[in-house]
Amino acid sequence: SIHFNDPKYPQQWHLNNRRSPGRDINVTGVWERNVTGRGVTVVVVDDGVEHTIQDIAPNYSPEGSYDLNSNDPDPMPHPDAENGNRHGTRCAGEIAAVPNNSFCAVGVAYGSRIAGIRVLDGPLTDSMEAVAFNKHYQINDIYSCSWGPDDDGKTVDGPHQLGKAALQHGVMAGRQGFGSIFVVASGNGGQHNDNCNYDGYANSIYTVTIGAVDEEGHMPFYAEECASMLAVTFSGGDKMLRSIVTTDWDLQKGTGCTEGHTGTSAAAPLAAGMIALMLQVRPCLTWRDVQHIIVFTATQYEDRHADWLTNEAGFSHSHQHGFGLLNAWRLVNAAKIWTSVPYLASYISPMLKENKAVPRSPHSLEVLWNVSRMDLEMSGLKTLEHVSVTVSITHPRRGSLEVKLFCPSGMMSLIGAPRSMDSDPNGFNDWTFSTVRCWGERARGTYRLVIRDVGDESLPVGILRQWQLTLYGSVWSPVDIKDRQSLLESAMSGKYLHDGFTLPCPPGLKIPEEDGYTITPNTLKTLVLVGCFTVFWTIYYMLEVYLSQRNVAATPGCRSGPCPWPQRNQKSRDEGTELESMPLCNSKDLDGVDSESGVLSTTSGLLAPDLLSEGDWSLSQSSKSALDCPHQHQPPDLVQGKEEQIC
Amino acid sequence: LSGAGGPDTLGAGGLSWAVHLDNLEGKREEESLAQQADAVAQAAGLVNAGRIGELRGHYLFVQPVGHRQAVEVEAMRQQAEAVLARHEAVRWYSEQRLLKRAKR
Repeated sequence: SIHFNDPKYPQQWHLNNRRSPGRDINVTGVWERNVTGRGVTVVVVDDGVEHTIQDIAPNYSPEGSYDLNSNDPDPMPHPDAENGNRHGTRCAGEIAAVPNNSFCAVGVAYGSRIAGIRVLDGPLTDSMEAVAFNKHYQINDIYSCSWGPDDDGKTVDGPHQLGKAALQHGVMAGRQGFGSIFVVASGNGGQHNDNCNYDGYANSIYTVTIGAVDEEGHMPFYAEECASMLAVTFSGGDKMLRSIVTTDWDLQKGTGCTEGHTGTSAAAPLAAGMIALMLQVRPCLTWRDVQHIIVFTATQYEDRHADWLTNEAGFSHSHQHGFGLLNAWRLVNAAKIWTSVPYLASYISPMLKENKAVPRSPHSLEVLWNVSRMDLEMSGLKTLEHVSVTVSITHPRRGSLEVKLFCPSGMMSLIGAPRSMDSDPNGFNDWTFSTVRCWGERARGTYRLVIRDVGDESLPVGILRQWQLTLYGSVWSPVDIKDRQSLLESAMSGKYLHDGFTLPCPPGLKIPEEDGYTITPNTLKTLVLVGCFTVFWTIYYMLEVYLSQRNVAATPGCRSGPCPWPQRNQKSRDEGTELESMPLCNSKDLDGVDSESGVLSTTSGLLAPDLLSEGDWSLSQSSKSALDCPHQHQPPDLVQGKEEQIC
Repeated sequence: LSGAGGPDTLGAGGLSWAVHLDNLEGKREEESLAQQADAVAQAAGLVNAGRIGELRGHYLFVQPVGHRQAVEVEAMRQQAEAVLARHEAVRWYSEQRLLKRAKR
């Protein structure tokens, strides 16, 4: 029943696929119930957002935006040589392009507010990333990041010290304490045999890692696998398949609309938009609630390449597709009735020193660690969410290593996939892999780390120096998880998705944004300029007054008697254009009462020079409409003859 | 960055360090941390560019503006590292390097 006049809306198959029904994010039913992301702000952390474009301007949030490359509040993209800085605008359009404006396209959460943080268009450091991740974090609810370390199949990188600290600070203090939601794209290194477990943003427990599938539901050529992928959503595929239609910038060759947005960059903002819909119906969802709802509602679907595996808690996961396709209807209906998960519990094993050789395939090195009930008593940890393994392994060719983790249930996670392009001789040094494949399983039991060397014979073998296991989860028991799964399924009919049903939401915390008022360099320069200008003219003016006074004092007639009034010509008097110039002196009437202090003066003292015009500063002339003398009963212009001036 | 200077200082290719100062107790913490940051930066021959976003106790110290020879820059780096390494108020520090990030 939803119709928009946006010319490209019919081509937006990811929103409503008429050609292959079901191959879309299933969002129209949610829109029909007025769930459009209202009251939620999504910020695109990228190369800028052209917020002046018709599809974005009405939803733009300047208060959530900033430009860290130029250090000013406006994240407008800067055109560059290769027509490159359109990326952020495209992502923003996917999220919140305005409907029914007869322009281009429609965003998933077209009722939400969209902000931009420009950070990719210039030198980027750890401290800048940290600033970006927490910028306006009481205004921005969701941070959509369609970027990451190089996807060249040989990079191992992620957020550094400050970036990690900011992600953690964001989930603890962001969004009034419910936690900022960080959505990251899993990576486009498919052609280089890359794997997103080598990307620290995807591995992080604080981020929602989103992969891409094409219109047929398959893993596109550019997509990467990983054990830490939560879910997938649509994006472009190979040439025969359609890409994502969204708003584009209109700078350089841009037309304001594109049908060619693709890559995991296009998938992450769609997920961010769907999370915005969730937050509209339930603003108090915590960052972990959002992750849980994704795990519980993502849909597995038929794809023979996908190596789906169902874990002990009944969740099916694939290294290619995470827990499956995001489905807006399921996400929003689950959000509507979701009550918060228990606090995050964690367990960290001691650093386990091994110093064991990694044998060549088909043999493998296997090391175990048993987590006992006693170990978990302190934290109360019962069921798992994320499981992380931090390893230090030496090897002359890092890409030859294969690392697998088996949870107590036997659920296998390929956390370190071999990479043919990775010939780095430095191995892994305290690198943390993570997996979500054991989500909901019991935490207690024996964890197995299995490492193989799939490289060729000629090289020396690798050594596992040490490793450490970290479990994240909650006090939820397997029964609690089963109950929640059933509860959600009962909500999928949509019977709760109306304004009449609302669960109580705890108020958020009032967390002041700590960054004080920052004066941007431009403002600073302007202030300095104005200051100098003012000082200069003040000095000039004072000099002027001093000199004119000195001149007057030097004039003979003035010393003793009344100052001669300048001759006033009849003509100017008749025309009323006469300029009365008089020295700035105290006027004294004949009775010696100084009118300056005279209480009887009825008019104001010297009037400000109100006849000065631009450039007419040769002689500071001041007009005095009336002498403020006590005997005011005569018209002012007759009084002057009797006036005595004291200079 | 919450202070002036900020990334365009970095953009000039200047050296910069992120520093985590030991948090002092009490409410006065903020301004005294800022003062302490100024003092530590000065001791290291650097300029305090302000707190790093919302991370309490984390400050960015940048190389004073002005062009220098490579030799001078290296000497400055050594000096800064030496001062930050032994300063009792410094809990952690790290020279800021450019990160390679790609749009996806």
